[in-house]
Amino acid sequence: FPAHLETKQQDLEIVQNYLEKFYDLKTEGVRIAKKKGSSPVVEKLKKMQKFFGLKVTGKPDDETLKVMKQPRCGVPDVSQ
Amino acid sequence: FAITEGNPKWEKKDLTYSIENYTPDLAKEDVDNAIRKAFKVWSDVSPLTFTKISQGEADIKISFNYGDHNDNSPFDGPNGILAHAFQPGPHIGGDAHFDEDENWTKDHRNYNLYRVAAHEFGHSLGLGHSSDIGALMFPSYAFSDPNDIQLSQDDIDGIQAIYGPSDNVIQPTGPTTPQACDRKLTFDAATTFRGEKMFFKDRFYLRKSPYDSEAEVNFISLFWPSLPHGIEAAHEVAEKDIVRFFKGNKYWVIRGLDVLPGYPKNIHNTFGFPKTVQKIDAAFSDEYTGKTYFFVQNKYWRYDEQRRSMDADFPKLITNDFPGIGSKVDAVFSDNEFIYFFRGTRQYKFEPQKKRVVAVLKSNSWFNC
Repeated sequence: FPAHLETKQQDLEIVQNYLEKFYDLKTEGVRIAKKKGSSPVVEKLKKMQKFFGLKVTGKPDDETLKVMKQPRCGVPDVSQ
Repeated sequence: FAITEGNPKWEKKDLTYSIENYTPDLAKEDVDNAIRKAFKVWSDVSPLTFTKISQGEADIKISFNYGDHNDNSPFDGPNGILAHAFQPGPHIGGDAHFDEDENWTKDHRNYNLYRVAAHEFGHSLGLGHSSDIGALMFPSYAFSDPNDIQLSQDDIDGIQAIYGPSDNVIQPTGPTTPQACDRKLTFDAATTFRGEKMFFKDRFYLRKSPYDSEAEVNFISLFWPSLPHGIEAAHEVAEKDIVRFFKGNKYWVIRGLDVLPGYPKNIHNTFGFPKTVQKIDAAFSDEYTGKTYFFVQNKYWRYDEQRRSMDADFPKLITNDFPGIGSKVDAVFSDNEFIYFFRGTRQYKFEPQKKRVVAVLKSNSWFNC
């Protein structure tokens, strides 16, 4: 496969993991890839982008992924 | 700032802490020192006190742990999550855990223990994460000069919202993060930079790309860790693809993200300023003529980039050659045959050929507020 497909999947994993840990995303086993654009994920992603002062796109764009890959505190950004 | 939901707080002011174990990355006294300083940033601005104990159960227990350490919040190996802390309360309440898979330092290398601990202790005291990028309680770890770790006004407001003002007669204050659409926004310096505009204020840059409608605000140290904050002047020499930054009688040269070796240098040796000039207010370089203009107090100098020397018959009075912009300049850059002078909350669009101001704008007119 072209490498970027793998990278794409990795990025989606990063997004899901980040939103579960810090933005109280409850996925009950649903994977992001299967439910592309599924509402809870998009809403949580928008909340994260708003919190970090990023462009609120609801999409895992480069700037968003860059922030998600930054070292950070383990306390969630929203209360659980 | 944000307060943890349910507003958990300590009901007493005199708190205790203990260090349960030590990271092998640092000498024991370096860990003790980092933790003591990290608590001090909070005791300096609130009525709280922190005392280290080695007997009995402390309010805040500090430890270094690997991976899963039985608190339902496993660490994740190097990088990623660096540490976490629990909200005020008995037993695990208030405790701060640091990921032993990280490399803990006491200098600018990742990760500075003092910097991370100061953040975690905010949680130990009842604060949540702040969305203010200049706040210590902002969730991402940003490089910062270990000698420069300070609470922002946002952090101070947060802790005082929980515990009240400090007992100090003079209430402590902290730096604020510039807001692009703040009508009172002024700049320390401004420059073009590879097709973008960059404005500088205290520790921050405000960056405006022609492709983005909004400005990006972040720490100067994000791009150039070795640059000081409080830059006083900056200008791009597009032909050489460099930007010069000035503070006091020193200047640095960067190319992209790199600060060129051998800097800072002295402005007197390189540009031939007299010793009476100890700081540059503003500067811009005209890429068509190869001349760089330096504004100092009510005068300006003109430097020839090719000849690498000041032109004769300078300095001259600003008001003589740039009528209408006032006698002093905070920041300046040239763009598309106009020169934009910034003074306080005003910006003067100046047409050099006709030597006249063609528009007076707000200082933050570039940010589409």
